[in-house]
Amino acid sequence: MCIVYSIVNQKGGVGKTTSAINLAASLAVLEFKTLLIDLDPQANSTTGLGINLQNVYHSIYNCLVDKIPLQNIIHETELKFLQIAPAHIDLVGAQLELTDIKDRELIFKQIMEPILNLYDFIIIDCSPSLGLLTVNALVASHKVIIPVQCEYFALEGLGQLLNTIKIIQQRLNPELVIEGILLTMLDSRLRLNNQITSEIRNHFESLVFENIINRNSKISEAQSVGKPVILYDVDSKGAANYMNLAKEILQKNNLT
Amino acid sequence: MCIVYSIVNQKGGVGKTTSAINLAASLAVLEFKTLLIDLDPQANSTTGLGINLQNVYHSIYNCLVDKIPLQNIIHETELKFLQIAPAHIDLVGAQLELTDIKDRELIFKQIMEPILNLYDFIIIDCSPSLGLLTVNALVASHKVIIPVQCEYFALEGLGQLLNTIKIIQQRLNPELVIEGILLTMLDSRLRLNNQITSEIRNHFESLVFENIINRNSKISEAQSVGKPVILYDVDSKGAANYMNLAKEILQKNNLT
Ligand SMILES: Nc1ncnc2c1ncn2[C@@H]1O[C@H](COP(=O)(O)OP(=O)(O)OP(=O)(O)O)[C@@H](O)[C@H]1O
Ligand SMILES: Nc1ncnc2c1ncn2[C@@H]1O[C@H](COP(=O)(O)OP(=O)(O)OP(=O)(O)O)[C@@H](O)[C@H]1O
Ligand SMILES: [Mg+2]
Ligand SMILES: [Mg+2]
Repeated sequence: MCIVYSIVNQKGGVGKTTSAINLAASLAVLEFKTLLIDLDPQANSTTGLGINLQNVYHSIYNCLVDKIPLQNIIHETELKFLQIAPAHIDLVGAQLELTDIKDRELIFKQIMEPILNLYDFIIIDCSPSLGLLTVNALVASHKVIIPVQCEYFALEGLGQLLNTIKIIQQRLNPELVIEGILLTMLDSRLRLNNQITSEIRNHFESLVFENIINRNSKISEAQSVGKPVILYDVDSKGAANYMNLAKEILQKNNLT
Repeated sequence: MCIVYSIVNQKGGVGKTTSAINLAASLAVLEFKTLLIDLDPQANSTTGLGINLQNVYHSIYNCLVDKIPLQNIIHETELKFLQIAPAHIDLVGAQLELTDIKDRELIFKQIMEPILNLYDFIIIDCSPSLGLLTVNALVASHKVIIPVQCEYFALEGLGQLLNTIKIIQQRLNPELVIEGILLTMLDSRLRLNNQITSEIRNHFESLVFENIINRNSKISEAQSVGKPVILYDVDSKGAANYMNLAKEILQKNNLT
């Protein structure tokens, strides 16, 4: 039984891609068959896993617009149980090209159906927007993870995002559940970070993951060499944080 | 003679809003009449200057879609020479609503024309995307400032952004010039930050502003109380960094 996750937040730079890559890698290290789908035209998940964009002849764009089957665009990664469906800059055009299509919110769900039985987990990295591509991801998902930086603007946008998810649950995907709010890039030396963390925990209570992701330079260093942090520095705090998150998710789904 | 700037980068969380607010505030402190326009549905520039979204009855959305004149939506701020044209979440819909209009890329330029003579500087904060609203901002601008975090994903997206600007210069706004690439959130203790800074300086040379914005907790603290950093802590490094940037821009335009 495959569980499909979307990693969503319209606020930019909160750690969506970083969380998608490193959660997927941690699940793969625990030997769960995992597919990472990059639905952001920036293609950061794709390059963050070491894929050279010049070697990407077909991407998610071609599945959406040219109806190429998803399994034809999948690449291997350095981890045996992790594969990736890459993005491409063409995706910028997909939003406009799909606007006039009937049932445009369901396109991605239909594309995913044939491959669901091949994986235990599918993780979808989204762009910093609540446009048609992100709506498609949410409609195709069972659960959603919301990364939030412990900063003021990220906190402000949370209410709006939860409203949007509620509308999707009511109109397009009643099955969709919020798996959790993930606090990212926490620097516990900063007063403001700690203040916002307790505000979020008090307000959203059990909706917030136990495990927090601390700010850790190994995480961004790993991206510059195209590796998940667990392959770049297995002893780093970043690798431990994301492995603990993976274990928390497995527990929530009675899979440990 | 009013100079119109767009603050643009499709990469999220690189400091677009922070730079828009604090550059505008620094110019206002130097007694240049400045208007900050918030073109991002997240409305972070609006709340970052202390405007309560519940008091915003008309926003930039109403100018674009209902043809309300821009001067009717302008709010005062704590600084005598700084005003703001607020955003609203409705802007999320503007992109779709404007898609079928003739000359949809020129709408914002037409809205701005009547107020150009009221200001010395206009600063436009954009959302993390290269969609229709950002294209509208670039078409209406004389110059563009590109904030870039000294991190791998932000560096990767730079080439794509420069391509897009070139297309706009060729097809829609031949006057548009790149005022500079602004390095933001630099933590000089981090090896990766220093490595990427020198890569950007070597590659883009004089296109990069002399002044760098360092990571400084007073900058985000100021946002949580709705003030530019110069009003929150005038002696902070953040306030000095943005004031030096304002002076560098004035020098580039022979206005000191
Ligand atoms: N825990 C962390 N510690 C240190 N740096 C981090 C951490 N998480 C993310 N980063 C860095 O912060 C930046 C933003 O993260 P990331 O790109 O994952 O955010 P995003 O939400 O995917 O951004 P976008 O909105 O552009 O898609 C990146 O440069 C990344 O390397
Ligand atoms: N120099 C700095 N020092 C410390 N924190 C900073 C600095 N610049 C920005 N920040 C913080 O980093 C976060 C991202 O900045 P900001 O929101 O300005 O980026 P943005 O590019 O406007 O994001 P978006 O893509 O969502 O519009 C904010 O929480 C802000 O407070
Ligand atoms: Mg991302
Ligand atoms: Mg912003």
